[in-house]
Amino acid sequence: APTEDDHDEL
Amino acid sequence: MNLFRFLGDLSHLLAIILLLLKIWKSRSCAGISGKSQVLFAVVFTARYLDLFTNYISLYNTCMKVVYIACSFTTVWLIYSKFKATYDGNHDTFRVEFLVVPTAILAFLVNHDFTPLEILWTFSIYLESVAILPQLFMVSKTGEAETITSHYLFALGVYRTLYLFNWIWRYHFEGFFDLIAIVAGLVQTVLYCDFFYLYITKVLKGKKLSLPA
Repeated sequence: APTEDDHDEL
Repeated sequence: MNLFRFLGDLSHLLAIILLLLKIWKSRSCAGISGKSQVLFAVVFTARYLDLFTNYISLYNTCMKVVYIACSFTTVWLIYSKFKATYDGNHDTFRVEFLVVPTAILAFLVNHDFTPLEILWTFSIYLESVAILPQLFMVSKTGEAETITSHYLFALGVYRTLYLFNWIWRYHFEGFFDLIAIVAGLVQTVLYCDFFYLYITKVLKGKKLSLPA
């Protein structure tokens, strides 16, 4: 989810 | 970022560019579902709104911008520039059957009940089924041009590689996102039948055509 810092997946 | 994730991104990029080039070079969008392309444009728009709120990396930002730009360009080519070649008669999948259920599901099953998060979740659910109008069109006409088959294959490989990426991340980072994983599995399964046809026919130099 975009709110998570480590989430950089497309 | 692990290798699966990176190759998945590249495969996704390859698919998008392949489709753009095919339409541009042949000056025709025959055999391409405009509805699937509109759904993908909606997917990217809903998912990448965090471009305005959250900076992750130059790679991340560039890829998002390229995906969105290519996606909207494709839609423009189909519905405006090469509109005369668009095969609307065969592009008859009812997209409301995809958009409405995925939107409802995004409201019900999400990580956080905030506008950005719900839109992100909606984009994940919608992406998993957005190819259906295209697959429906192929099944309706009974065939696909070879380059269209390459496009579909690259697009299917992208989410399959992401599955390996999620296994990797779970194993080495203890990280998992159930929404993305389940939707990714659904998305990959939808391509399985196509993968089989691609490997047994297209790779052997034959055009993809379905038995009558």
